Amino acid sequence: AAAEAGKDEL
Amino acid sequence: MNAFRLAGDITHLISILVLLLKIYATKSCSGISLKTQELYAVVFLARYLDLFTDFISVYNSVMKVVFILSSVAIVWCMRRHRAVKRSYDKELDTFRHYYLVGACFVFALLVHEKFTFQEVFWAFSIYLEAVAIIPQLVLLQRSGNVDNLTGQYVFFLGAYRALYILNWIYRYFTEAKFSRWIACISGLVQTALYADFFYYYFLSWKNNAKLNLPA
Repeated sequence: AAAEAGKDEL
Repeated sequence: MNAFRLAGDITHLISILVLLLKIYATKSCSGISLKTQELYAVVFLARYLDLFTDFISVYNSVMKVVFILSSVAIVWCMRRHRAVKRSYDKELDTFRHYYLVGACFVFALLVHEKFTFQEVFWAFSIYLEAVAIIPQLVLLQRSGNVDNLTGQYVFFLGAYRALYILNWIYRYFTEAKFSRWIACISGLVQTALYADFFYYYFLSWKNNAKLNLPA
């Protein structure tokens, strides 16, 4: 979910 | 994960370790802005709300916990630890950082990716991080000469987001649908705020002189 929402970064 | 982002995260971690070293080794937080540390604690708490809901990787979760715990520990130490608290430059660290929090939150309500609780708080944390260093830079200008560890702390803190910009450029050219305008533009603003510090830091390194920012 978070990965493609662009929240895979710190 | 790419080399730029990993280097950025490691540089960020180094900046926190340098700050912890300075406070622990010298039992002093002179030259450190408590307001900037408070803003960073808010940044990490607001950004990592997904810590328990979205698992990305062990690395991601561990780093989130490290950033939250270290930022809260530093604020606690500067507020409660007897020896450290005494060395805090209370009369110099007077930037009204609550205005920054309010302005960033209002801006996040206006500009975000999706109007959900988590996304608005994520955008808020991105905007707040961009301006969180301002009280620290103001304090450095007021306190004149800067001790080595404090200078290194600010340097690594600024360098980490510059590496993230390289990471975003790399991802833009290597990933099909990569669009992270909020983080990119905030990151550029954040790094630009360090520009004059980097300039004087480079001069002090080149001339092998003490770092002092002109008032």
